[in-house]
Amino acid sequence: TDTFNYATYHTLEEIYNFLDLLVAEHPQLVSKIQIGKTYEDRPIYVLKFSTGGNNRPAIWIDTGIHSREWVTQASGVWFAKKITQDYGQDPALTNILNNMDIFLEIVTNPDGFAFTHSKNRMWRKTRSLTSNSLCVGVDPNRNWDAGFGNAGSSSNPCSDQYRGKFPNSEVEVQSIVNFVNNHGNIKAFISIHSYSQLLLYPYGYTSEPAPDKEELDKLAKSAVTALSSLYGTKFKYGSIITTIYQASGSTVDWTYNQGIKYSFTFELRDSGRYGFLLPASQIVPTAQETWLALMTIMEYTLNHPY
Amino acid sequence: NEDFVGHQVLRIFAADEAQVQKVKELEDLQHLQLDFWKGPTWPGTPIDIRVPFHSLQAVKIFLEAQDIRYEIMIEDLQSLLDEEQEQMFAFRAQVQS
Repeated sequence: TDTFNYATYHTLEEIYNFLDLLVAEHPQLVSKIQIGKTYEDRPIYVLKFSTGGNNRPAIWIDTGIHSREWVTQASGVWFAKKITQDYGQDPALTNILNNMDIFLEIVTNPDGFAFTHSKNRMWRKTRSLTSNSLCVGVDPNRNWDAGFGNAGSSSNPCSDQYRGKFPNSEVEVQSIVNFVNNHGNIKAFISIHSYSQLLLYPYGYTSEPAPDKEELDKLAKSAVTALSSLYGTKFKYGSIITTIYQASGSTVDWTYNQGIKYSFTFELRDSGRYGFLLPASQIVPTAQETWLALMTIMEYTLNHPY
Repeated sequence: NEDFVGHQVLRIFAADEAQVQKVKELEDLQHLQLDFWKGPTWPGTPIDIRVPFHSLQAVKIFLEAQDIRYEIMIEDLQSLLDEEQEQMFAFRAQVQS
């Protein structure tokens, strides 16, 4: 993985090969877990970074649930390599991994991602079929059982915000739900999107403030300060509904309601010129600055057990 | 492959709540086949919409008639996609050689 090109976009096959290579290089630190299969029968993989222990408290990071947000999957690949490089070198990350596990799902929507490479670069949703509709796919960030069906999602299968027929109808979502429930000890959950330069916390489906709003707000502020320190990229932060818009059935609203206090969602870099087509030359800087924010959240999670 | 020749991405700046509402009206016009990359939220927050070539005139006339400011963020989406593909092919060719 030292010669893997982190500054270009890769296909699903190339990313899956990268996972195997990373595991082969660091068998004591990294393992690959299959948490399910997609609608089109592709495996769904999560990398587990662990230094031992049984069911340690854990941090979850996912990238690429919206398939066209290519900088997120590319950043996920960079994060994976960064963890293996920094463990044993960087005291903060070493301390985290000596006490907690990190789970990283790099391609959260593999069918959609493969579709962006083969047929439609602008595809956002899953690829599941809906009965009585010609339109394909569900928005996997509206399909979670948190305010499902409320305003901020669509009942129209042709919409990019189509919520699906029922919560967890998408196997890509249900697989994570099963994993999180079975694990039972995930303490931070970070879901990464692009592009708007935001760090958001619950809620999205209601304007009711989250019970931990003040703490989440302070932590978000620290995280975006760390992020900005590298290249000056400005991020806004706040709850989903007050900062961006009402969105029901979203990932981190569900995780927060399951008791995962440190639930955040990122919107990565927006140069204001390219949208989802962020040039590959910006992958590494985007990942580097995001990593600083991730480290802030992960360190805080380690130091503030609950 | 889906062809995006002539598609533009418009960055729209709604000055007030009334203009935000006007842009929201566009969301309901399904025949325009608009793809909201960034949906309408608050006044002053940019809204990005991918507009197919066949809808460009209608959307621009709509915005101009409502006095809503916009700029063209991406002139021709397909040319950017072609560049992205070329970069990936070039990388793979390098790896193979």
